[in-house]
Amino acid sequence: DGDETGIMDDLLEALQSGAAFRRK
Amino acid sequence: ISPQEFLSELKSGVTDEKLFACLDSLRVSLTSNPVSWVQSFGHEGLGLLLDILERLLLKKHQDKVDKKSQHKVIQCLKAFMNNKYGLERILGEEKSLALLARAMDPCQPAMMTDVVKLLSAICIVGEENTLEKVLEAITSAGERLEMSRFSPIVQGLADRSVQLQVACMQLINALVTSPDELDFRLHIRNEFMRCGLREILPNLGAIKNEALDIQLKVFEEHKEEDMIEF
Repeated sequence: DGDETGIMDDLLEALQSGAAFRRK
Repeated sequence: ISPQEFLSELKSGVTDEKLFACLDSLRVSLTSNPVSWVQSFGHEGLGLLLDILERLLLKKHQDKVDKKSQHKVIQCLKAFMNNKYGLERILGEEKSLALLARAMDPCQPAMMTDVVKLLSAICIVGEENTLEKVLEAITSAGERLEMSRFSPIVQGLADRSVQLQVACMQLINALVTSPDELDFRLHIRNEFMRCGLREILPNLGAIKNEALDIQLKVFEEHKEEDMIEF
């Protein structure tokens, strides 16, 4: 959905928690 | 204030305190308005923000207000790309990654923390070639400074600011874990190690900080998994 905001906030949170780095 | 009013003020070439006040207000507007507002500010607004960032980066002797404005531009860019529209615009604008990479300045820890976080997020969100684009931007920035490309990131790890240390470890993890190919991951990790990370890691491990611990654990786990795969 192009109207959603918060993409960057979510990415930064995933980086901070380590979730962004889980093996796919 | 409408997007058009911001566009005309930024186009008018305001500087110093007036520029800072405009950027400060723009950041609030980009953050608190719906995406349609950001779309109206649009490609032209992004171009103007990047021009201002470039102008500030080119200044040999930055005043205090220049440094504050530079940090504010970074915060505006973050607010601009906090939605799919803005993120796609930034990723599609070659200049944006190049300027973000050049804005990694360990002498300005608070600003560098924000820059490094944005670059990390871009690494993990983009398509396959995004990581390569980020690496290219970091390489070009290093060439301009005539130093090895990862030096600013490793210098950031040696800073007194734990927030900057955490952000730099995040970027290292984003760069090291993103490539699909094992060889590429090993290459990037080894380059960081040779660039001073090997000596700094034990010091970082001694710092009591939960967010830093998470990043150090991610780094070690991926290193071990890659060694097993190797």
